[in-house]
Amino acid sequence: IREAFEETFAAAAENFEDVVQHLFPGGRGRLRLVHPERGPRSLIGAAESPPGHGETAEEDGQPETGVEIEVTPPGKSAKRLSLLSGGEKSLVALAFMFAVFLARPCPFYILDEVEAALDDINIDRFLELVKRYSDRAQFIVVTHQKRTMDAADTLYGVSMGGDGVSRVVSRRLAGRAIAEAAA
Amino acid sequence: IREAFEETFAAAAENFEDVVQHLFPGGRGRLRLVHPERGPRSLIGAAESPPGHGETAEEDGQPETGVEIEVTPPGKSAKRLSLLSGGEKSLVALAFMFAVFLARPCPFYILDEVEAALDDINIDRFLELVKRYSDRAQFIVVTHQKRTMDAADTLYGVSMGGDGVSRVVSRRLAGRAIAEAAA
Amino acid sequence: MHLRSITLKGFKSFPTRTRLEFGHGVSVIVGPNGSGKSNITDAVLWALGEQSPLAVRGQSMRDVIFAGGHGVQGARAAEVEVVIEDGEGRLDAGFSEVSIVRRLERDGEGEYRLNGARCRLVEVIEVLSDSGLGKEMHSVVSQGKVEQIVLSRPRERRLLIEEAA
Amino acid sequence: MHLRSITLKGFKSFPTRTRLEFGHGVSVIVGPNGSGKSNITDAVLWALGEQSPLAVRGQSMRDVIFAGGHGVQGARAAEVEVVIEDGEGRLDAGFSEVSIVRRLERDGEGEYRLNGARCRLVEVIEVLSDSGLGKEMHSVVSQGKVEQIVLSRPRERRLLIEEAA
Ligand SMILES: Nc1ncnc2c1ncn2[C@@H]1O[C@H](COP(=O)(O)OP(=O)(O)OP(=O)(O)O)[C@@H](O)[C@H]1O
Ligand SMILES: Nc1ncnc2c1ncn2[C@@H]1O[C@H](COP(=O)(O)OP(=O)(O)OP(=O)(O)O)[C@@H](O)[C@H]1O
Ligand SMILES: [Mg+2]
Ligand SMILES: [Mg+2]
Repeated sequence: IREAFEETFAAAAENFEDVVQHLFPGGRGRLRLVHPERGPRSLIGAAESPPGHGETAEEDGQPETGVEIEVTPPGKSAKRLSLLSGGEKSLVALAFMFAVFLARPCPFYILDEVEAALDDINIDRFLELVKRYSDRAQFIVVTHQKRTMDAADTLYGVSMGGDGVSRVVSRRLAGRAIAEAAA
Repeated sequence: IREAFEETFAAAAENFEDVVQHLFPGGRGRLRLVHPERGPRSLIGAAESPPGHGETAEEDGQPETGVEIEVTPPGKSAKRLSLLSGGEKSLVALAFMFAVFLARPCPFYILDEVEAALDDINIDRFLELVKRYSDRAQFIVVTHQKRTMDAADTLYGVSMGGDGVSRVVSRRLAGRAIAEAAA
Repeated sequence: MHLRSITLKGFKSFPTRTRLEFGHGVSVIVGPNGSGKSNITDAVLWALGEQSPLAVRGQSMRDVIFAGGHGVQGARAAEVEVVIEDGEGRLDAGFSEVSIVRRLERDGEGEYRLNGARCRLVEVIEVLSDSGLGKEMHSVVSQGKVEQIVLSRPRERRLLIEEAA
Repeated sequence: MHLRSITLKGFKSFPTRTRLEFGHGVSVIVGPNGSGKSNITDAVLWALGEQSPLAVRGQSMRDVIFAGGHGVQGARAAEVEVVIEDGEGRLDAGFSEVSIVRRLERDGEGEYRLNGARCRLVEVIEVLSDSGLGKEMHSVVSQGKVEQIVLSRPRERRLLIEEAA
C-alpha cells in the first residue's frame, strides 16, 4: 500500500509541474510531502507552510504525512494558497486533479461547473487539457456556458418545462477534429 | 430595537415577494418569522421546515426567532432550499439582499462575482435590478464577465503585469441612458 | 473502461425514465439554471453508493424522490442505473459490462442491484474499486466544490492520492 | 451618502498608491483572473475594521502587506483609505466627508485614523453605524460568498435584518 502511494505520488508530483506550466504559463508549481511529526526538519524549505499543520497532526497522535501544494503564478512571489484569486484557486485544483489523473486515470470524470470562476483565456487552457486527455478517460462536463459547449463531441441539452420535469436531448456533433482542421 | 426589527422585517418581507417575482418570473417566495421555542405551533404551515431548527434554538436556551426563506421557482413544488440549483440559490440570496436593501439601504454595495452561477438570462434580470436601484445606493460590481461590464456607467479596468503589481485604469462611459435609448 | 449510460427514473426532476448514453470524446451537458444538469451529477454519485444526503443537496435521502411539479404527481420511488463498460476485463465479474442500480421508495425501503441481482452496498463498492473508482468518488466534482482540494488539509490530499493508487 | 474613493498603498498587489474614485451610477471593476479585483474588495473590508484575516483570505493579518513580485521589493506597510461622503448630514461628526484610514506595519504595529487623526477601532465602528454600515458589513459580498444567506441558519438571517434596522 505504502509503495503504491509513493509511486503514485511521485508520478503525480511530476505531472503537476507540467500541468501547472500549461494552466499558469510562466508560473511554476509543485507537490510536496510533509512529515509534521518530525518537527523543525519539515519546516526547512517550507518557510511558507503555516505552523498549524504540525500541531494538527500531533493532536491525532499519528505521524500524519500530508501533501502540500505550492503554486507561484507568473511574476508573483511564492505565497499562501489562500491569497490566490478565485480563478487561480480553481486552476490549482484542476491542475491537481489532472496530475493525479495522469498518474492513475479513473474511467470517467464528471466536472460540474468547474470553470465558473475562470475567465475566457483560462477556460480555453482548461478545455485544451480536457480535449487532449479525452482519449485516456471519459470527460463529462456540466456547464451553462457557451464557450465550454464548443469543446463538445456530444452535447446533452437539458431543459425544464413549466411542469417541473426535466428533459434531455442529445446530439453527436460533427467530428470536432474536422471542425478544428477547417478552422 | 425590537420594534425597528419588526418594522424592517415587515418591509423586507413585502419587498422579497416583489423581487422574487422579478428574478423568478412566474415563481413566488416569502420570508417567514419562526419561533422555535413554541414547538408544534411553528411547525404548522411549515411542513417543509427541518425539525432541526427547534432543537438548535433550545440548545442555546433562548427563544431564538429566525427568518425562514421559502422560494418556489415557476412550475415546481415548494421544496427545501438546499435542493435548489446553483443559479437558483444565487438568485434567492440576491433577492434577500435586495429586499433588505429596499427596506433599509446601505450607502454602497460591493458585489464580487455574485453572478458566477447565473446563466445569461438571469444575469440580465439581476443587472436590471442593479440599474433600477442605482439611484438609491451605489452599486460596485466586481466581475470578469463581459455581459456584466455592459451594465456599467463607470468601468475600472484592473490588470497585472509580469511584476506582480496591479494597475487600475478607469473610464466613465457614455451615458448609459443615452446608449439604451438609442438601442 | 468507461461510463456507458446513466438512466434516471423518479430521481429529482426526472419523473419519467430518462437515459443518457455516453460514447467517445468529450461530453458536455448544457442547459439553463435549474433545468436539471446537476441532478444528473447527483444521480451518478447516488447510484454509486453516496451515503450522505448532503452530498446530493438533500436533508434526508428521501429528498431525491421526484416530489411532483405543476400538475404532475410525485413519484413513489427513485431509481438510477449506471452502466460501466469494462473493455479491459478489469472487473473480475467476467462481464464486459456492469449495471449498478440503486432504488429508494417513499417509505424508506431501498436496494442495490448488480446486473439485475439484488446485492449489498459493500459488493457495489468492491466492483467500483476494481474499476478504479474509489469510494470517495474524487472523479466526480460537484458544483461549487472544485476549490475543495485547495482548501483541504495536507492529510486529506494524501488520502485522495492513496485512494487513486 | 455614498463611497467617494478608495486608496490603496502597499496593500496586497498594490505597492504604489492607487486611488479609485466613485461617482454616480453603476461602477464595474473588471479584469482577468488574478489581476487584483478582489484585492480591492478586501481593501474596503479591511479599512472598515475587519478583524479576521480569513475574511481577507490571509492566515495572519500581515498577509495583506505587499510581499513583492518579480524584481519588485516587498512593502514595509499596508495602508488603505476609504472616503465616505455624507450628503445628508447623518454623520454627527459635522463633516460632509469622512476619511477612514487603516495602516499595518510589517512588525505588527497598526493604527486607524479618522479624518487624519489617530483613533481607536471602536470610534470607526461608531461612525460606520451612523452611516448605515453595520459592523458585519453585509453590504460587501465577497467572492464565493453570495450563497451564504441561503446556507445560513434562520437565526443568523434575523441578525442580519436586525443590524440593518
Ligand atoms: N425531488 C425533487 N423533485 C422535484 N424537483 C426537484 C427535486 N430535487 C430537486 N429538484 C429541482 O431540481 C432543480 C435543480 O436542478 P439542478 O440543480 O440540476 O439545476 P442545474 O441545471 O444544475 O442548474 P444550475 O445551472 O443553476 O446549476 C431545482 O429547481 C429543484 O427544485
Ligand atoms: N500581500 C500580497 N502581496 C503581493 N501579492 C498578493 C498579496 N496578496 C495577494 N496577492 C496576489 O493577488 C492575486 C489575487 O488577486 P485577486 O484576488 O484580487 O484577483 P482577482 O482579480 O479577483 O481574480 P479572479 O477573477 O480570479 O477572482 C493573487 O495572485 C495573489 O498572489
Ligand atoms: Mg448545477
Ligand atoms: Mg476575485
